[in-house]
Amino acid sequence: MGKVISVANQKGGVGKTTTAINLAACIALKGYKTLVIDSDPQGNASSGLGINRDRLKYCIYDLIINEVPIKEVVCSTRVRNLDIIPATIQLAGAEVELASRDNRENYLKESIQPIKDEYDWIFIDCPPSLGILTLNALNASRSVIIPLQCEYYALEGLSQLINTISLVKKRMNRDLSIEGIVFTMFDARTNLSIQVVDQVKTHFKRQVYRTIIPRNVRLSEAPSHGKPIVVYDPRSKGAEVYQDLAVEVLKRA
Amino acid sequence: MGKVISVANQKGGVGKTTTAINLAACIALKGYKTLVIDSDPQGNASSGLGINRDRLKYCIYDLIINEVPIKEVVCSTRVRNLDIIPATIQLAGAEVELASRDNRENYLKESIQPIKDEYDWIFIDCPPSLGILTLNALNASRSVIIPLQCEYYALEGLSQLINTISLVKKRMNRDLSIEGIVFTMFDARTNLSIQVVDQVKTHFKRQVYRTIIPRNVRLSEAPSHGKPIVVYDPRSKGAEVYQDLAVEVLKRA
Ligand SMILES: Nc1ncnc2c1ncn2[C@@H]1O[C@H](COP(=O)(O)OP(=O)(O)OP(=O)(O)O)[C@@H](O)[C@H]1O
Ligand SMILES: Nc1ncnc2c1ncn2[C@@H]1O[C@H](COP(=O)(O)OP(=O)(O)OP(=O)(O)O)[C@@H](O)[C@H]1O
Ligand SMILES: [Mg+2]
Ligand SMILES: [Mg+2]
Repeated sequence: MGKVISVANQKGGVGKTTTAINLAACIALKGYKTLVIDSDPQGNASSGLGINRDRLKYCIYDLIINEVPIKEVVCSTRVRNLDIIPATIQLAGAEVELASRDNRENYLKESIQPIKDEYDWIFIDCPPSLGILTLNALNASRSVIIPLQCEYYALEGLSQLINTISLVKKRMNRDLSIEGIVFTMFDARTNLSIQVVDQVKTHFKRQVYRTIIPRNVRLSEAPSHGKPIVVYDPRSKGAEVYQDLAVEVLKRA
Repeated sequence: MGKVISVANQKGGVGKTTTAINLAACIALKGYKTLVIDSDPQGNASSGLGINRDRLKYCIYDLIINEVPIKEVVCSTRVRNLDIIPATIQLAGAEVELASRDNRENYLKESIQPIKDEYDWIFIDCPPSLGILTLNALNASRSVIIPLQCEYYALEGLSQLINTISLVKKRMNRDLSIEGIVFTMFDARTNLSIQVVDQVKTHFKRQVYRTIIPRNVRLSEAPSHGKPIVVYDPRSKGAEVYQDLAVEVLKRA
């Protein structure tokens, strides 16, 4: 029974895509059948895993809006046990198209039903907003991983995100819970990073992962090669910490 | 006649808010009457300029959706010559509410008409998406400043943004042009930063500002004090480069 987890945070640039693809790749390489769903019209998770978006026949837009069978939309990646449902800019049209439909938050949940049990883990990379695409992801998930950049604006947005998760839990998806909060782009040399970590740990206690992702330039280089960090540079600090995070996520689940 | 400029990029976390509030503050301190419009439901530009969102009577949502007179929505800031139209999470509801209305992309343009001529410069901070709120900002503007983070995913998204600007120009706002592209979070120690700058300069030539914004921790500390960098730490590198950018923007316009 595939565990479906959204990787979400409406604050932009906090490491959602980097966490979704690198965590998924580490878990896949441990032998678990894993799927990444790219639900961001920017399509960063797709290009970060080497998908050439210009040559795609179908993407997530076709799955949700045109009801193309999911088996025709799923692509394999260059990582063993890791598949992806890719996204292209076409997905930007879905927000407006779904806005006027009934049951608009359940389209993704219903369309992944047929293949859910073929994967052990499914990670949904969300766009930087709390709009209809993110609501679809939260509705399709059992839990949420929240990447939290160690900066002031990111901390400021956390309560809005927690409120939205509780609303979705109350109104649409009773199973939804917080899988965990992971600190990203931590820079031990700055007081700001240390203050953010202290404040969040005190407030969220056990919901915070012990693994902290530091700022590491190899993580930002890997996407230009279409590879997750464990393939691009397995000996880098970035690869090491995402392996640690994968171990922690597997243990806790 | 106020020059209205959107600060936009659908990629998240590239420095839109940081550029909007610091550029606006530098221009205001040179004696120009300046307004920041926060059109992002995260409300980062508002808190970055010291606005306490819990005590606000009105925000941009009231202006666009409830047609509250603009003079009642505008707030002053602690910076001379700088006002703001603040945003709160209420604005997140505007996307869905506007989706079904005719003329949905023109609400902001029409609502700022009454005060446009009271300001020399108006900067609109956009959310990380190309949805209805950003289209409203582009429609209300004469030009766009594009903050470009020196990273792969940010570069990948640039062509989508340029396409969207040309579409808005063709269909809705013939005056719209690119004011300039400004590199942000530049780290001279990484090849990635240098490669991104080289590629973009070759392609966009004169549309790129000479001023490059380096990574500077004081810029990320300033928002927690509700102050722009020139007030928080006037002698920092961050303050210096945004002053330089202000000079360049004033010269070009
Ligand atoms: N730990 C890290 N160290 C250095 N760079 C990082 C790290 N994590 C992410 N990055 C880089 O920072 C940028 C933002 O990360 P990413 O795109 O994963 O965030 P996001 O939350 O998915 O953004 P968006 O809100 O646009 O979807 C990217 O260019 C990425 O390569
Ligand atoms: N030059 C810089 N050096 C260091 N930190 C910076 C710099 N510019 C911005 N930051 C920090 O990086 C983070 C992202 O910047 P900012 O919030 O301005 O981007 P944004 O594009 O407005 O994000 P969003 O897409 O969420 O609206 C913030 O925490 C900000 O304080
Ligand atoms: Mg992303
Ligand atoms: Mg912003």
